[in-house]
Amino acid sequence: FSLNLLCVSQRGLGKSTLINTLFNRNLDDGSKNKVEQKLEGLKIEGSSETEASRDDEEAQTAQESENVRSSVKIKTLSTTIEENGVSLKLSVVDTPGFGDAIDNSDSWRPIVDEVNYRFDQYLDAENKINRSSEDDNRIHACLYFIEPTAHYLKPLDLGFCKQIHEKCNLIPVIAKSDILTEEEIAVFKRRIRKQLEDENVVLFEPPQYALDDQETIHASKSLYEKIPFAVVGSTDKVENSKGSLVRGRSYPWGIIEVDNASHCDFVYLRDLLISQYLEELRERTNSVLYEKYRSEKLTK
Amino acid sequence: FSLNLLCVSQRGLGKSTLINTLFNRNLDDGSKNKVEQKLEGLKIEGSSETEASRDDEEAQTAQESENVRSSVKIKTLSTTIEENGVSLKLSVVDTPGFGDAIDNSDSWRPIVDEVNYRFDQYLDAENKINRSSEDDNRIHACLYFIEPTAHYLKPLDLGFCKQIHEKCNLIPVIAKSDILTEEEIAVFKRRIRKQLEDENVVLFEPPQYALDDQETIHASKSLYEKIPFAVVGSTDKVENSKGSLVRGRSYPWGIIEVDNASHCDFVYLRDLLISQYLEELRERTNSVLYEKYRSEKLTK
Ligand SMILES: Nc1nc2c(ncn2[C@@H]2O[C@H](COP(=O)(O)OP(=O)(O)O)[C@@H](O)[C@H]2O)c(=O)[nH]1
Ligand SMILES: Nc1nc2c(ncn2[C@@H]2O[C@H](COP(=O)(O)OP(=O)(O)O)[C@@H](O)[C@H]2O)c(=O)[nH]1
Repeated sequence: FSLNLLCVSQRGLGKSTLINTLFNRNLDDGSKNKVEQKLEGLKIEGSSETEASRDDEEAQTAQESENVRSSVKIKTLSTTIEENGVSLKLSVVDTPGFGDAIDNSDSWRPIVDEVNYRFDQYLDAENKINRSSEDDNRIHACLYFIEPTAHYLKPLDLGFCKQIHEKCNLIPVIAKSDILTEEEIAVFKRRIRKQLEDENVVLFEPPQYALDDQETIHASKSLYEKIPFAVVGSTDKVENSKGSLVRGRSYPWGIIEVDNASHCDFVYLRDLLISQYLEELRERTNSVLYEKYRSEKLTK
Repeated sequence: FSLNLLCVSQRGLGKSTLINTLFNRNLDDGSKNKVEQKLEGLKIEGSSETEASRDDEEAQTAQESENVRSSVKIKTLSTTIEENGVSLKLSVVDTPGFGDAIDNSDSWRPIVDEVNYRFDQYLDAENKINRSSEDDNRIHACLYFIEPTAHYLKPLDLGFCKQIHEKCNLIPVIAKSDILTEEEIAVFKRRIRKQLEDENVVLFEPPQYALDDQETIHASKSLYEKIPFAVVGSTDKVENSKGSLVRGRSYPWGIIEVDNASHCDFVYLRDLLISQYLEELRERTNSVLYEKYRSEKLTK
């Protein structure tokens, strides 16, 4: 089983932390203090490519501080994880540089090129005689991180979503949603959904099956209605008001619990991405998104 | 007395709310529900220019969503407020559009032009025979809003600070700092100060006087060390754990109190800007920043 997850976000929206929270990885290798570690970019334990060390990070950021023009890099980190006793080959395709420069024109382009490249790889493999069916590098889902401004999607957000939604299963999330009150989240979600609808952007929708019972239909419908998921990420354990050790963030005024559905939508994102609809994501990639790409390519 | 405050921020960093919190204004005119009202951009009660109504806001934002290129507007809102029994003419110079487009190249330029224009106005007035000394439109302070990423200042931030610090008293603030833990704030502040130092950016420093006692010297030093102030704004009253009605934001996991110094730096910003160093801000504008501009202009 493989899951190829494209993650697109401006720097500092908690992307690395969220990935680690989703896949239960902890960055703590014991050698550095936790706060600095979290700030080292996407780093999955045992991954086949690691980010620079902290000194490099500072040098790199000093370099980035000079950047006027957009320069988006594509970085793939792979690891194998155990989910429900099944071995899952997880690849996270990261896009550092997206939205971080002063001029971000066309910052979507290298990302769409990457998605197309992976479709092409699969197309070529399909045409070979002894193709290996386990080499599926196609992007199964794109997690797009929305800045929690509480107002509207920005031109950069809409521009990207319009470029990606017909190529990847698009799952937008509101990043660091602990910055928003429940009221603000509700208003923000309504506006985002309306903006996306007005631009005819299609979001991944958990499919319903003929044999589903009412409860399942209701669950998948309500999951879809929660998108964009208002997420919070944390691999730190903190003690909550009941005295249990939970994943969360500790503030002087309270503790937000990542796995608490009344605090944020993290559990719903995890359900959609991993525990309930992983197969559907791969299926739609293969039979809808890839098919569209393939037929367009062959009719050119 | 006048205070001309330039506020520079990307959309959605709580600028309108912070201004209203600083000057004790409430947007509630009773005719609209509070959440939507806060979202109507900078609007000071009784101000001489008001932002568009909510429908216009949606139309304007739809327009903004098309914006690829930076288009920064300069909007001045003036009002008279009572502070400590003294009448203060407050002007807030807002810069909608800054940092919001896909390409934000040179978005600092219209703002620096505005600061220069006001210096020129004063220069011309100085040369008149019957000049009125109360028409001081020069910018006394620039509040720059930093996105609370917890990483580093972005190219846009550094670029702007470098362009403005020799023309205005620069006071950077970390916006919506309730998104950061105390640890993250400490690390973030250190990095920001180092980056600004490396770029030789001068921040407004509360002056110390020969006759100051040790306590005053210590207070002004520690105020300076807190910059960039980690601020939170709110004009809503919420009930805190002690049962008092305080200004704050209510989350499922707790209540953050704006005027509580152990929750955020709002009271320190208010001290610096209004209650303690207002005169120093105007003084430095006149004798240091304006003088520099004037002598450069006259020697050209
Ligand atoms: N408030 C809040 N902060 C977060 C959240 N997730 C991560 N952070 C913090 O934001 C900072 C940047 O996180 P990181 O995952 O490195 O962001 P990235 O640059 O997008 O990869 C770190 O200090 C994190 O602890 C979240 O859900 N809410
Ligand atoms: N978490 C947090 N939210 C804030 C803060 N100040 C304002 N907001 C919210 O952020 C949203 C945008 O605020 P607004 O003042 O209109 O931002 P502006 O676009 O920068 O003028 C509103 O929903 C506010 O309630 C703050 O200090 N912390």
